[in-house]
Amino acid sequence: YTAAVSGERLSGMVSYLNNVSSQRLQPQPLSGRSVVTDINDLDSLVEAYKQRAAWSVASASRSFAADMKRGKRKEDAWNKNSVDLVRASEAHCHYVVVRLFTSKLSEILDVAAHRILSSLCLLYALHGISRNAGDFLQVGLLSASQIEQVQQRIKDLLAVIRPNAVALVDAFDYTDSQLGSVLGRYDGNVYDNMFEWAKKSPLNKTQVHESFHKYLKPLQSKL
Amino acid sequence: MNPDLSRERATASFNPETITHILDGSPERTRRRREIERLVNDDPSFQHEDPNFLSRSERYEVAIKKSAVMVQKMREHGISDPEEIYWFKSFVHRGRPEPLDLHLGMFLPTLLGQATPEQQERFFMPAWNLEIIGTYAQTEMGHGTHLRGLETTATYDPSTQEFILNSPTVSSIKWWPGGLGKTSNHAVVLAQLYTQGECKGLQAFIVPIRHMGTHEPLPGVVVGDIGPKFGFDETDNGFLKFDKVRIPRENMLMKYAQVEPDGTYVKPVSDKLTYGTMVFIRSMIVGDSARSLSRACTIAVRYSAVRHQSEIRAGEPEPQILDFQTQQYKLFPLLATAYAFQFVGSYMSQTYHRITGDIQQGNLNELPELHALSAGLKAFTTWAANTGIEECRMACGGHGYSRCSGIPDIYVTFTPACTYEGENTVMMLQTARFLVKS
Repeated sequence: YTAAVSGERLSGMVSYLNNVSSQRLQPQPLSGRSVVTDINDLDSLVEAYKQRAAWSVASASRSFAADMKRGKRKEDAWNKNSVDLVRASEAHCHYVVVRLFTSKLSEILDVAAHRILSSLCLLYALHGISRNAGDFLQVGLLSASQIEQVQQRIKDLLAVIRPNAVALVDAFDYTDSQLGSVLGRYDGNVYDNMFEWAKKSPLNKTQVHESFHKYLKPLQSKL
Repeated sequence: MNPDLSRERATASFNPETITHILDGSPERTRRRREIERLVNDDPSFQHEDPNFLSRSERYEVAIKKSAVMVQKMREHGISDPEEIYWFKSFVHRGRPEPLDLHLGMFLPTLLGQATPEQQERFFMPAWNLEIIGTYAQTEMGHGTHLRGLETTATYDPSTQEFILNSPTVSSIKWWPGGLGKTSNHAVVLAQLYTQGECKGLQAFIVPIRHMGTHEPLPGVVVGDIGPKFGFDETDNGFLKFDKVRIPRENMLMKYAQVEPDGTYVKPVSDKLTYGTMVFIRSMIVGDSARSLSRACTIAVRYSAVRHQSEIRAGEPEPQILDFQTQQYKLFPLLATAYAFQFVGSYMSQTYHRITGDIQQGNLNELPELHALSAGLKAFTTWAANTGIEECRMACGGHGYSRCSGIPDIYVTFTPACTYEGENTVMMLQTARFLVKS
């Protein structure tokens, strides 16, 4: 942020900070015009995440700098702003993940795989907005009515993914031995195997556990 | 085959194999990964009772036995590519930690990365042949992520050309390293170097801690197991205390920094070079986030397709719980997250390998960003996966609480990723430092 504000050109994942300047990052005036034109357009969602990250980084950096300007030692100013600094890092990482997922889609040639993974990617992006709606609203990246659309769109996507859910986890390609789970067995024969598994519990080595004769039986005879 | 699952698989709109190839990176890698898994699954010497039915000591013993067999089998099968070693190891230990983890994952790479040719000549082959079994002792009882706070000292004695390793306080006792308690006979020890009366910062030393023949602790060394943990039953995480233990000058890893016989300290070219190892480990952890969350999602989604409970329309048969929107809302965003993290994991790994090439060319300028990004993504993905695994467990209802579900094991094995290799909040602040600087 500091380098960008002083005019340096950044490269790599943080290059979005090149647009940072105290004027351009003010929250949008409440004119209803927001960064996201269509909540189904992944590129505009990536842009929203980017703006949210830029805004988080700028606001944390500015309050850190302001404390220093007020004479606080650098280490103390850093510690006093660390909650916002962590939030800024989270916003940055969230943007990186959404961006990488979106850009991965462009490599996928199989139409059916591309379609279902695009739905997953959209769900990931919209769910992140829903969980962090406060940020996106505060920066004016989405309007309140768009947040409502996001909530509704998430529920639509659940229905899209529902018929593919088992195939999507099959695709992770874990064998039963690697998964180590009776509930998650590939063949789905859960309850029979659960019963077999329980019978092997060490406590079942004898029908009557020795503690019965050592403690319960004597207790009963005393009471 | 359970009819529900058969029906689910018949109605999918895509072929899972296609996506498996995408996740693996290519059909060939899928084929090879499965081939390696078959090598392990078809090998009787890797079969054993369900660890959930074993005591901690028995679990440690099974892990040691499997590790010993694993090392031999890897050579017999000619498995040497690092990724294939990783596959083989995780199939043998089924995703669980094992006592040789740090020997293979930290001790050997540190020898390769930070030892001089002479030191490699002396230590590498014995370590490769497990005559030397090493661990990596950095964290102390009172000091973790903040490396400058470590207290263990290595003081140079020019009269004997030796370093004296010492644990000056209880809080300086090395604590946590895997394989340290009962398995290892050497350790790479991170200690504050003192020479000519000055502290020169952290350096790495190869320190014998047990007798090579009897395995008894050496004089001045106090070493043992730190006791039961939330999980990691297979691993002897240990403690290590030094009482003025002397090691030859040649045991300080001197590829970058050196101490000359008279005690003069020679600075490394750049301290960023140790970043490389950190970035490597953290990019692996991002991959682990993806894998652990994917396993938990696999269990919870399949079980939600099998379990029938309650009702949606009165009088109709109990529906699959996966038909409840609330169940979908719990699991599908996690499934999306698992995929997202799979792709981030492979991006991190590819970027690390690319940048490592740059480093070899002396081009370090992308390293700070990758270091900052790997710290942030390690924290971001492990936090999300940690809560996600727990959500998957609860989505399985009461049965999720039974060990048979497999999710408690996934959780207790994965959750330390939020604190080891850098506590997550500290990681996030490292990223923030880079963002503010940028």
